[in-house]
Amino acid sequence: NPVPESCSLLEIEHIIQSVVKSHIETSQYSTEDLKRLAWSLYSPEETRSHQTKSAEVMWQQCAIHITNAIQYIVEFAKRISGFMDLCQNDQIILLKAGCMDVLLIRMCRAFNPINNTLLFDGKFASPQLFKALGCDDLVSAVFDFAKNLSRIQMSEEEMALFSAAVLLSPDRQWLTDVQKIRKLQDKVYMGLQRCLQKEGVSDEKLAKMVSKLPAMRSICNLHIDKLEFFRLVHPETAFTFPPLYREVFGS
Amino acid sequence: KEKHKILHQLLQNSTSPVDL
Repeated sequence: NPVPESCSLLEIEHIIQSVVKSHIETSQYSTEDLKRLAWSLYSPEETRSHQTKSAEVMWQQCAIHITNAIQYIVEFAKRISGFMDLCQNDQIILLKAGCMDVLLIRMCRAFNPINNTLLFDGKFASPQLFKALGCDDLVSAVFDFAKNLSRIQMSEEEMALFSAAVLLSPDRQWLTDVQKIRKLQDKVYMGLQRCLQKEGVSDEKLAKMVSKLPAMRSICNLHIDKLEFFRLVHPETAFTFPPLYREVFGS
Repeated sequence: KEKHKILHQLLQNSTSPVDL
């Protein structure tokens, strides 16, 4: 897309810097941490011990991890130049609707495609470890998504800009200032295009990233469905989930 | 506002509750 007159190259460079800095500062694990932990796997005994936990205990554990990750994502959003200029209603809508998407993008940094494992609580876990959740379809969808996204081999810069672009989706329901968000998202996408152009792979790689959006949305919806079902079966446990988790994924 | 109390707080805090 041509650069609109209102958006100078300087502005695009500024947003790239802001988003990338924000991503690096708010990643739970640095690339060095991930390299160091790459071969730290759950033993078969440890996997079995997770599998024999009750659904309530395993859900609680996952809810706590997701909540921790959300706090970092809120901080990521806050540090994106322009996000805090939006009204607080829109900031909350964007975070509620987009934090799971950003979490999924961030997850692919912590995914090892060689052995199909994902970093969970300090060690790499296979999908079978999450059996006690009783959500095999959701777990496989998350692992498949991480596998497919990691195939694109995004750089940290690209991942940062893609996360910001997804977070700043102007099509979320109940937003007040759609135009302002669209402008900000356009700027982020232009920043992403600029980064990709430097690599000489622009259109193809961007198209691959954007093609993952429907899968992301379907995983987010599946997570909400599973949570609602869990809430029906175990209302007391669901009530003890971290308040931030309940706030973000509440109806 | 009450419904999103924690998100409001996190957004208003100049420092994050997480150890960044």
